[in-house]
Amino acid sequence: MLSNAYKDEL
Amino acid sequence: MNIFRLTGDLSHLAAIIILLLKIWKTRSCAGISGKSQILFALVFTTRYLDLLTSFISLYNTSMKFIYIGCAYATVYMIYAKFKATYDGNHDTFRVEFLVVPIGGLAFLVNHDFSPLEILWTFSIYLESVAILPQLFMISKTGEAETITTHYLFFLGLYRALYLMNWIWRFYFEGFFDMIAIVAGVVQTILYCDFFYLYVTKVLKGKKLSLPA
Repeated sequence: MLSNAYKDEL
Repeated sequence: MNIFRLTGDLSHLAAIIILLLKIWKTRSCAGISGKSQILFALVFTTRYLDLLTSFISLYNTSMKFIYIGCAYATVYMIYAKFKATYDGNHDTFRVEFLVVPIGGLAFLVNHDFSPLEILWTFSIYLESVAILPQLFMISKTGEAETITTHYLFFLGLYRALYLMNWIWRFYFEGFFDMIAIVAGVVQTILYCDFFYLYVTKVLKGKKLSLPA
């Protein structure tokens, strides 16, 4: 899968 | 952190607080789907397990605690404290038809096949449809209290603002997260019909009632 970039979001 | 992200988070917080205050002030959870609220509590629980493994910022950590705390407080009010006012007869959406396929999907389509990652993915997919029992309940009774529609408006606005946030992040930070984006688009679309009714009826001072 593509990047896993949003872990800093709620 | 950009303006869309921040207003999105605040909009989400506003929705959660509006619902809690509505139940607390009226001493009633009439018209509120307990099933949707259980799903949201499940969403926060499975998504924020990273509280135990990683620290991002004080803002991030405190908001996560607030969201989880409020979600469980809401469930407690509906199923315990104000149970007598809960309209269970109209809250008949079969949540297993959501949770089971979404659990399967989270196993199949994820960024990494690890327990935390699968649970995070599950929470993203589940959040996109967690409002369905509430919308189903409104379509069944044909009406919603105005304060309930404000709750739904801020909840929908939050996801719409997150979509703007992701467009921003794609342009200025150069990355995107396909799982979050697809689920976020689905989630926002579910609110479109409601947004239309909200603008054409509630904002003009009328109660939200659906044609029979």
